[in-house]
Amino acid sequence: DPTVKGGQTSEGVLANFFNSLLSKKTGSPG
Amino acid sequence: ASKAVLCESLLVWLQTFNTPSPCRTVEDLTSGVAVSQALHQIDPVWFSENWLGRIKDDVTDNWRLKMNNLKKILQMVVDYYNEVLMQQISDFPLPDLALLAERSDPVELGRLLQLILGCAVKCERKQEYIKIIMTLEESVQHVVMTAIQELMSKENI
Repeated sequence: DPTVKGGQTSEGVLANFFNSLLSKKTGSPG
Repeated sequence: ASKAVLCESLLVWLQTFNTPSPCRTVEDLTSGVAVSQALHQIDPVWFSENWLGRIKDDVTDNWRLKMNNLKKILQMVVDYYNEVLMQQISDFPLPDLALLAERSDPVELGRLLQLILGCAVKCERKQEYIKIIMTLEESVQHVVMTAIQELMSKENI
């Protein structure tokens, strides 16, 4: 499950990045 | 080389929209038709049916007609950042549409697709689009991530 992986593996880096993008509010500057 | 990879990877991403018009090669995209259909899916209110109707789908090899389509697309995308997403992208190098229309330049196409990617991951239905990105091949996801990070670094609120 890519949503539970940590930040060290390549997969983890991707999952962290996209999950953080998912959690941002729409239209929010950051 | 990295710009060519950007274009290739974003082309793979754009194919996830299953646009009615072909979306397999750089040449397929220089008319702007498939790109406009993807934008219509991203935000059908802003990139409306009416707007879509102004994109000519019979441009063949006429670079002036391609340019006209691409200009309409780029202007609308820039306006989308400014007016809907409330973000200025003045630091981001906009694609040279003449190079894209006349020579099918992959670097310029990459820039255009990068801007469209930014619309997809910030629009109201962004969750849907981000989840689709997460199903792509890892190498493609890496390029997409870098492209989004570059866009974010150039945004001003």
